[in-house]
Amino acid sequence: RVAKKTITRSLLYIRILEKLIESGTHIVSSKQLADMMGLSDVKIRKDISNFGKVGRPRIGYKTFELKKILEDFVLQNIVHAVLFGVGNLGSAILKYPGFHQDRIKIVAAFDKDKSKVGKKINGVSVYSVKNAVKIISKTHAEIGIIAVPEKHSQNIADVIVSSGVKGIVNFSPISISVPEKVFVRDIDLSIEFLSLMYEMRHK
Amino acid sequence: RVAKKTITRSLLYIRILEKLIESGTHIVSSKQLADMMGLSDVKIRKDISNFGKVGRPRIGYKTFELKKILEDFVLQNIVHAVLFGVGNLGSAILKYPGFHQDRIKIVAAFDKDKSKVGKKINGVSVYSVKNAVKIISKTHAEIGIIAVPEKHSQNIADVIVSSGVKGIVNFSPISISVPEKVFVRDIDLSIEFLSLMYEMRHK
Ligand SMILES: NC(=O)c1ccc[n+]([C@@H]2O[C@H](COP(=O)([O-])OP(=O)(O)OC[C@H]3O[C@@H](n4cnc5c(N)ncnc54)[C@H](O)[C@@H]3O)[C@@H](O)[C@H]2O)c1
Ligand SMILES: NC(=O)c1ccc[n+]([C@@H]2O[C@H](COP(=O)([O-])OP(=O)(O)OC[C@H]3O[C@@H](n4cnc5c(N)ncnc54)[C@H](O)[C@@H]3O)[C@@H](O)[C@H]2O)c1
Repeated sequence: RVAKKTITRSLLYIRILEKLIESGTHIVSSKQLADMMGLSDVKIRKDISNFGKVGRPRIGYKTFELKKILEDFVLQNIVHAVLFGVGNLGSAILKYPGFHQDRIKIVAAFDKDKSKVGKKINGVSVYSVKNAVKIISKTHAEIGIIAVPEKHSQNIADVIVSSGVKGIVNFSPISISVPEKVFVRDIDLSIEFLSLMYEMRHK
Repeated sequence: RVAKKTITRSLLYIRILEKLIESGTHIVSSKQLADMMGLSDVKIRKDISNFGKVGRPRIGYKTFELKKILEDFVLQNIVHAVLFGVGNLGSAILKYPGFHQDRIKIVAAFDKDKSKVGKKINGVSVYSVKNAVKIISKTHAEIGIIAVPEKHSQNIADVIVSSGVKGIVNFSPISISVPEKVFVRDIDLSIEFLSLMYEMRHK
């Protein structure tokens, strides 16, 4: 099992390699990658060794080849997601072109507000949350995104679980309870700010 | 130095204690807190022991007293922040009432788009980014939030640093370089989705 931090770094490597390829760079050394990432040379070589025999010592890695190997390792294919709650945060997520570049595709959105149902945002149709289970069954969605107010988030988690989706990204500031086989990732923006502040005050 | 994870848990404890106090609960045991947090009883007791002598064995903790101690420990006072980029994500952040509840106050916002400058969103004035250093000098801002497109984020990081602010929350998907004394917290939403997906596929 490759550590989660290695996956996160791999995604950063893929982004950097994309930029290098765009600027016409064919070969990159672990030292150059280390400088661009603010990591040590040893760390880079250790990470890349996870992916089998790549590159040649002292010459470096072919940018195109390394990117392909990393993509096969981390992103076998496109991730399909569904979004619940087309409010401030939900609509910012729907409008963001960066997800598509990172191979994340939102295939449907749900809301309980009748004035939002039936709209299309950035190509994604907004359905009534009442029809969620039926609509999701027609998609290949693997992740459900919770962007509804906290008092509705557990209810929405239950809807996502009953539709057979096994992964949840939860933006609401309370933790949700799900069956064992379902994976949850809580993203709490406030906690990010407050723990940064704490670090600054206690350095 | 108390570990960052303890701070994050403390913020979750404070939220749970707030709800308990609202529902009229005066005493809570470490076992009850453990159940509500999905953590072990031992972990809860170890965390709370960081804050000195609190509560009485076998009886539990006074909800009001424990909340006050945790707040003094983690949140000595309000965190002031300034936001750069009043686009999809930036305006969602400005409109979010949850930050204020968590004692995070956005005191000014900056954009380069003339049609946004001079507006007020949720009580926060939007200024031209050209006047950022001057405006920030009149505030007590300790954190700068970067919500501009990635090609401008390094430039904005330089503006934040030159205004004397020592903490940066960076929402753009590229890493920024700052002097040693400045703290940076990168929040990359795509990486959260992709590493969740990776975990699901390799469980
Ligand atoms: N806006 C931010 O920057 C921000 C930051 C941190 C956390 N959050 C969290 O993200 C969530 C959304 O925040 P927001 O600012 O977008 O809120 P919002 O009120 O702007 O939007 C919520 C949306 O959810 C819809 N909704 C409510 N109940 C629903 C239900 N049962 N089923 C389907 N849709 C439902 C509403 O109609 C609305 O469109 C909240 O839990 C909030 O705590 C937001
Ligand atoms: N929207 C999302 O859900 C989301 C998700 C993940 C990451 N991000 C990241 O957050 C950032 C903002 O995304 P967005 O969707 O809000 O983009 P956006 O294009 O909607 O908004 C960007 C805003 O920044 C302003 N701006 C541009 N250059 C500026 C400068 N030099 N100084 C001050 N203001 C400037 C623009 O006028 C605009 O108002 C991007 O880096 C993006 O990659 C957004």
